[in-house]
Amino acid sequence: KKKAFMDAFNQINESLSYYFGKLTGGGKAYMKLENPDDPFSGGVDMIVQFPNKPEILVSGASGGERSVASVAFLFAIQKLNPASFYLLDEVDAHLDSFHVAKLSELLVEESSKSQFLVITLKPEMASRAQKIYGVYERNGVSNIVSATIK
Amino acid sequence: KKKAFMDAFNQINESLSYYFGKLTGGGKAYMKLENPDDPFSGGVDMIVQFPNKPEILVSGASGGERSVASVAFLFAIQKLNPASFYLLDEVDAHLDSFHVAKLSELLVEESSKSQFLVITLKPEMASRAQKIYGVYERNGVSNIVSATIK
Amino acid sequence: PYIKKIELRNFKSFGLKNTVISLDRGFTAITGPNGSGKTNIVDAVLFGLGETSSRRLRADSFSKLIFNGNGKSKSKPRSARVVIQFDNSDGKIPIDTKTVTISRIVYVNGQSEYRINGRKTSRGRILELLSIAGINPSGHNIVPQGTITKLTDISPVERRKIIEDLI
Amino acid sequence: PYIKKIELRNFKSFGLKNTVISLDRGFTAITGPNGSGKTNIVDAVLFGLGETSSRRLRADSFSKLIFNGNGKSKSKPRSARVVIQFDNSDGKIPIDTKTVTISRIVYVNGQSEYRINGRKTSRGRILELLSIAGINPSGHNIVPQGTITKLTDISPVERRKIIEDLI
Ligand SMILES: Nc1ncnc2c1ncn2[C@@H]1O[C@H](COP(=O)(O)OP(=O)(O)OP(=O)(O)O)[C@@H](O)[C@H]1O
Ligand SMILES: Nc1ncnc2c1ncn2[C@@H]1O[C@H](COP(=O)(O)OP(=O)(O)OP(=O)(O)O)[C@@H](O)[C@H]1O
Ligand SMILES: [Mg+2]
Ligand SMILES: [Mg+2]
Repeated sequence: KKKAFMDAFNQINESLSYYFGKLTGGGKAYMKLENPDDPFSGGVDMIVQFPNKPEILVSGASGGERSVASVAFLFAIQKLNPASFYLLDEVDAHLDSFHVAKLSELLVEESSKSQFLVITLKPEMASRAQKIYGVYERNGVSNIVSATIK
Repeated sequence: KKKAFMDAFNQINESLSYYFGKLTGGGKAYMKLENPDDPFSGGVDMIVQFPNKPEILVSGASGGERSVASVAFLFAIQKLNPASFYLLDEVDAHLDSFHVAKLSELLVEESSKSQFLVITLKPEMASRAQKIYGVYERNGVSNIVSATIK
Repeated sequence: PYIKKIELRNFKSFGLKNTVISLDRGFTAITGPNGSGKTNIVDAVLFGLGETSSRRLRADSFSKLIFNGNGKSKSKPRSARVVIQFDNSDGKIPIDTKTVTISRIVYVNGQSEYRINGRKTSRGRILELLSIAGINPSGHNIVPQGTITKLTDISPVERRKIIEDLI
Repeated sequence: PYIKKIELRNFKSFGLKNTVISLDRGFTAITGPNGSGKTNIVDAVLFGLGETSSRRLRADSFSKLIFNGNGKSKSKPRSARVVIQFDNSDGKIPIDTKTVTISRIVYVNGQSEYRINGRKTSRGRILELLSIAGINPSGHNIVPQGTITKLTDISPVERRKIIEDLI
């Protein structure tokens, strides 16, 4: 059991590093066992290092930084057991324009392997999609229009 | 005591209506006592009606709609006991561009009576301020630059 | 499998008509004003996948998912329906069709009716078939509005449990 | 009273120098990239107003509010200081000066030192004087990041209590 856990742990760590690097343009992130000799007697910490900043526990990062780290972690755990589709509702709400751009690039890249349905209020995100659905409301009823970009 | 409560309740209701109308361009909002005969034996419901939509309990509204209603309620309770300064950290994160515009207009208007320090990631919000502070980080240290608009 | 189509009829704010959302296998964005119905589409997918908690769909009870009517013409509809059509070319859903269509109807009494490729079935059967394909309404692949930072706000022990659940 | 100036020296990410934020009485916006230090400015104001819970300032203990050092040059500083200068032309803070300056220093041992207009005082005195002016770190006029919808997610009874607290 410990071996199965450590294999998963190491794989996720590798993916986490990859995705976090992509989302931050060079940042580093990794998980650390609180008790390396007996993983199940402790938890798992997550350490992040945003570009040109010192290493910190993810819990000490800002709101937007934690959103970025969460998305990287989500992609990392999914890589172990890929989902056929993703449904992301306003995950970019607290991201600045730099991270929105990075996330949209990553979604374009990953969308060749999985399907992504992304709800967003940000044009910079929506404009990178292959297809956009606009939802609007008339007299208490929702309607949709679609635009295909590529 | 009941009289004092009802006076406050009615005043806040009036302000809530005013501010919600401003933030939504014509929407209506009001509070309702669960037990009108004995206010203290029940709670206070909040009902909102966004333009061209039916009345609903605020708990049934969307994420962005609840942000709008919260800001209206905040201004309403503050009117009873005005604060000398406000510190708002990313209250516009879930607002669409229409509501961001409405909120920034309201802030410009109210800023003749109170001071508002507003943290935002949205240029449409920051550009309506009289003064903007840009915060940036170099080598793990925060720095600021300021620009005065008016 | 990926989602080819989502159909909503009288589900939450999608009233009075059958709304069809057809999707490609790549990156689709859904945008629009506050309160327009974007998150209701997410609720529709969860509903279609067999979600058992109405609160997760932001409703006090399943019958509340039925379009309220816009007060104008007729009375409120008596049911709401969601259809989710999967592309099953990879065969991961253990059904012999290239396309797998699941549908769920909820009636005013709160009862739901499920169908796979048009044939009536039970919620249990749907959950079972989808879970074999790795699809379930509580998966990490579905991130509800306002919950993205949960993955980093968890405690170290909860983080370990997430990894344990994956193996 | 409104805030004329906020000074931060070695407070959280504002290390190595004295940062001065001078403010007008109207609408000021603070913007910048994620993690640049915007919310740390809010923490500084709460800190200066006498906040008693370090968790509300996102720190495990008050000594954690001191700039960590950027690993490059010298060792970590031994204290952090925040100065908040109020315009008191309306006289609402019961002190005879047109400008009221409160400052708070926290040392590595977690102890804080408070001053009003340069003179040492207690936290209790500061909280007392500010509350007469209607200023306190837990007031509704300060909305921390991610908490705006709390005002509508509350229960009807909690909503009633908010109104009761105002009278
Ligand atoms: N049964 C129903 N009948 C009619 N309308 C409903 C029903 N249930 C919910 N709604 C409406 O749906 C709207 C919420 O839609 P939704 O949460 O999808 O908005 P959204 O587009 O995600 O907005 P935001 O950008 O603010 O998150 C609410 O205004 C609500 O009144
Ligand atoms: N004692 C400290 N010394 C040095 N840096 C610190 C200290 N405490 C916090 N920080 C840093 O401050 C940063 C967080 O700043 P803050 O929360 O103000 O960001 P923000 O501008 O509000 O970002 P966002 O837009 O994502 O909310 C973190 O990267 C954290 O590492
Ligand atoms: Mg939504
Ligand atoms: Mg912040």
